[in-house]
Amino acid sequence: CISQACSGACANDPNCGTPHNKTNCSQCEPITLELCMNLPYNYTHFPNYLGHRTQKEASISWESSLFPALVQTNCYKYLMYFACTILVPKCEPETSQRIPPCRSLCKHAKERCESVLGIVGLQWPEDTDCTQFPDEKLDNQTCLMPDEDVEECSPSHFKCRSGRCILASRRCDGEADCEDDSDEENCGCTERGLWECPVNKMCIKHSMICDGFPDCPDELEEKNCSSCTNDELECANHECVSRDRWCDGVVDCKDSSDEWNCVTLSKGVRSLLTIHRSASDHHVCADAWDDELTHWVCKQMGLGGPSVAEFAQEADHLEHNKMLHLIKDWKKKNGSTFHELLMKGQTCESRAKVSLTCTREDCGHRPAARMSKR
Amino acid sequence: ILGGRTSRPGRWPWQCSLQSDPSGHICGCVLIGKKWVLTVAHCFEGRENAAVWKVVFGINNLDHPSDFMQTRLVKTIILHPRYNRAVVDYDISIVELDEDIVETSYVRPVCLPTKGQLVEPDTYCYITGWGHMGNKMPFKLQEGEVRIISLERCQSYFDLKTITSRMLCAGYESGTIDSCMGDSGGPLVCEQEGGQWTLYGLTSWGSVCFSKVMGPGVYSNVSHFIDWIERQIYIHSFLIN
Repeated sequence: CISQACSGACANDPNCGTPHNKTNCSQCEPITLELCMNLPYNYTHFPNYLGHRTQKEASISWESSLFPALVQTNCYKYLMYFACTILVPKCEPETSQRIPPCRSLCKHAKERCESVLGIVGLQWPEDTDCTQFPDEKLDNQTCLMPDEDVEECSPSHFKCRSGRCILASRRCDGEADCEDDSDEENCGCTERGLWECPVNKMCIKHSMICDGFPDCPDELEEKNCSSCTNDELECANHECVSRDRWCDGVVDCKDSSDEWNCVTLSKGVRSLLTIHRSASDHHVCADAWDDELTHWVCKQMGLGGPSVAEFAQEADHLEHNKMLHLIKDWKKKNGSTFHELLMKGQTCESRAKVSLTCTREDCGHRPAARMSKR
Repeated sequence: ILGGRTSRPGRWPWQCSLQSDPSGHICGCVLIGKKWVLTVAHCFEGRENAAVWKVVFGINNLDHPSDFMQTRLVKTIILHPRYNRAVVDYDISIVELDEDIVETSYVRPVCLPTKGQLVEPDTYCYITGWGHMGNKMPFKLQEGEVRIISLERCQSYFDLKTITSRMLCAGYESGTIDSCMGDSGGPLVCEQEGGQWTLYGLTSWGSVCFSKVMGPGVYSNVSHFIDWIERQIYIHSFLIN
């Protein structure tokens, strides 16, 4: 202690002053051990009654594996409650002192479950000598006893209709673990730890929601995944990218989706070459068009077969200014996207738009069997 | 292939062999474009380095290189990001070759289905490969005719595995004609009207094929992956390289 008396959290520590004065005493802390999050108290105090110094140490201890496994045998209704009172002892906030379980709770748990452990050759935890805990009738000390409504199964367990606790991972796994089969009833997506597609009730993993891959019909699990502003568009992976950067030949979305589907052919009598730049559609001026470009564009659309370009006259003057033009040195940009070769803001001298006919590459044909006269 | 027969050279010009030294043939594969090959992701488990692979086209007898044979190195291996080794789901990968193949009568790409183009149950299709025949590994490419089985019926053969929409089942209850070890990544193709062949499946998994546990073979459902395949080819052709 800084002064003769212990201060702060150490003020009520019975050991303050012996053998050394204390300045750093453990205080009440919120329970984080998942096994014990159903308890009627929320704060714990370490070290616990098994000698673990922290909750982390308790969580990886042998006892924190033993008790959840033992609880499945249904050996004692309040086993998990008892286990938690020694793994994460209750802490009294006002005094920062731990509250022990009552001796009778400890004795009942040990009497009923020790023999079950013995069958598989295991021993009851050594540190759980019940005499160390106060007798609720004789000792004038507060101790913990379970209420009627105490949760018998921890959050990582499922409670069978019979009252038995089984590991939650065994719920809806296709095999009955409860004697009354109740763990295999009503096995919807939620019970299996999955998410249910709204239309067809298909179950998908939570990790598949908003991951950019469509799984549910109408891609419903990929909706409402981002909140882009009016100036932005949503990438397939739900990032937001400015409209200006859409189809400019530079990858801005991490999945490159801002550069997908930038070049299409309009559906109609004339299949006009259409560029989806900055989130609006533009046609391409036929000035300086080259046959090499025809193949380039079709290949980018996955249509690498024979292709033909035609030019459609455009009477509308306003349209001339909205068309995209080829940059002068496009031949130097071999291997890039076609839409990268285009720029805005020039008058279309030819007053014609590019219209294309593309076809798929030949595929799936076997050579005819060679004929031989017999 | 179990219960199949030896193919005539050139009959399946899209079939290729994925090879790695010193083992030689490891998996089958399918030519879908001049520079692009499909196979299954599990072929690359522990061998994801492109430099150790080569792809051989236009070959019938693995032991006798022919004049029509073309060999290419692998530039890029694109595994499906959702490939799950434990349950063999999303078992598909794309291989980019170091240079284009030269299209000949013996080396030609197969057609891919369009989006939403599915193969109906009870359709008869063909599987091919250099995989195990039950009593030996063949030198010559084998072919077998299999019947497409609905996913519901297929699930009834596999109690402990989930048949997903990414899978396609084909074969027979008795397992008389089936794919086997070494056929993985090879094609399941069906003939369309006009004599065009379309790739609907890639050999993926099944029961231990020469055991007494029978059942159909399970193939990666290519129709499910069309968007992903087209997107990857576009990205690697125009955006990455």
